[in-house]
Amino acid sequence: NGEKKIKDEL
Amino acid sequence: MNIFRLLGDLSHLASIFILLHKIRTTKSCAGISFRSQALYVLVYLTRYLDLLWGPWLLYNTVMKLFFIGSSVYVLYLMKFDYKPSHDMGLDNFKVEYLIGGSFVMALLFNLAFTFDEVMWSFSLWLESVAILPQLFLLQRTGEAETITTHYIFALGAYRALYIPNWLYRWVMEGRVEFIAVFAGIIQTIVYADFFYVYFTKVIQGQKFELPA
Repeated sequence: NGEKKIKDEL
Repeated sequence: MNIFRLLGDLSHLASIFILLHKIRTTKSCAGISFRSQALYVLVYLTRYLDLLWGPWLLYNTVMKLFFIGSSVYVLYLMKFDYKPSHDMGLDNFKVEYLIGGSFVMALLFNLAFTFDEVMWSFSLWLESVAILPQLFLLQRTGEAETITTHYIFALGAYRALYIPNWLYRWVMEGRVEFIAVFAGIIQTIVYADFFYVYFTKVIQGQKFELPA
């Protein structure tokens, strides 16, 4: 799906 | 969170404490590149734009604020408190090319052509080369204080440890961020020469000296 992934890294 | 990611983040934290310890105990920022430090401020400010809109995961948010705060603090120390010890004459790597090149890469490779995604990509490409002014300064002086090499090593190990983290997540979670992975690999290659000298000299108790 085109849902934006959460950036969960530093 | 996996062990590689955690060790990478701890290595990143350690690098900052080592740098602050070096500056305080030697009362000097000799051998530290102001230009690299300034690039890291730019890296964190453009990477962590999501601090403005969330979601705010506790661990990530604390770390992001710490990385921004400590990098600005180091710049402040170098610019004011320890200014006379800064090797300004030798620390003259042309960072404009690194910033310009990273910006072009960000325009070409991004998840979406939006301000935050282009900035996020820019921060990854810029981080991959941000150590170059520091390595260039090291090359020009030909040697370094041991504590400075520990700082550079810990900073480089952070991204190197993210590589097995990405592999792990790819296999276990089916998740992969190609831009981060490619930039991380480039960053680790940029460090390769330094790692070689660090492992063959500093770890053996010798001084960090580059062949003439």
